[in-house]
Amino acid sequence: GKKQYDREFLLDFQFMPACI
Amino acid sequence: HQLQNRWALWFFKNDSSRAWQDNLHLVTKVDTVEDFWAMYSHIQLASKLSSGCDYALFKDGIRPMWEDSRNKWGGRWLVSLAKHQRHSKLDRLWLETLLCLIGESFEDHSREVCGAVVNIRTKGDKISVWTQEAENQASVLHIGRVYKEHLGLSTKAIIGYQAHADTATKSIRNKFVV
Repeated sequence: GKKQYDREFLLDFQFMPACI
Repeated sequence: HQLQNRWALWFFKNDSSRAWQDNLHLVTKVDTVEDFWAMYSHIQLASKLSSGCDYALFKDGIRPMWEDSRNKWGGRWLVSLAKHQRHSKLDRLWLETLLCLIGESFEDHSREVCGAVVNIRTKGDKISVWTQEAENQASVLHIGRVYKEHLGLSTKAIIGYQAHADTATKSIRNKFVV
C-alpha cells in the first residue's frame, strides 16, 4: 500500500536515537 | 519506516561569479523516516542561512529547476513571508512543508508533487510547493487546500499558485488561489 504518514507520527521520530 | 518516495535535499548558495546551476548542490537523499530526521538534525535551520540561499527537497530524479521535464509544465503554491516572520514562522512552516511531502499528505494527488523550496531573501522569505502539471486543476486545488490547512494559515490568508511558464516570462499571475 501507499506509505502515508501524518505529522504526529513523523514528529514522534524526531528525537529518537538512531538504531545501531 | 520506508517512505513512499526517495527525496533529495538540494542547497543553493548564491555566488554571482558562477553560473546558476553551479551554485546548486545535492546534499543527500533519504528514503526512510529515520534518515529524514538524521538529515534534518544535521543541517542548519532555514532561518540561519544567509540571504540568497535556498533549500529544496525534491523527489529523486527531479532537479529543483523549471527546466526539468517534470517541472516544465508545472507550477508552485507560494507562501510569501514578511521580513519579521523569519524568526517567528519560517522554520515551522518549512518543517510542516517537508512533513507534507515525505508523509504524502495529499493522498492520490501526492503523485503530482515534485518538491518544495525555501528561498531566504532580504526582501522576504518564500516557501513553495511545486507540482508537475499546472493545468491539472483538481490536483492543484486539492494540494493547495490541504497544504494551507497543514500550515495552519487563517482562512483569511490567501495563497496563490503560479505556473512556472508564467514566472519564467515574468508575467507572474495567480492561476489559482485558496
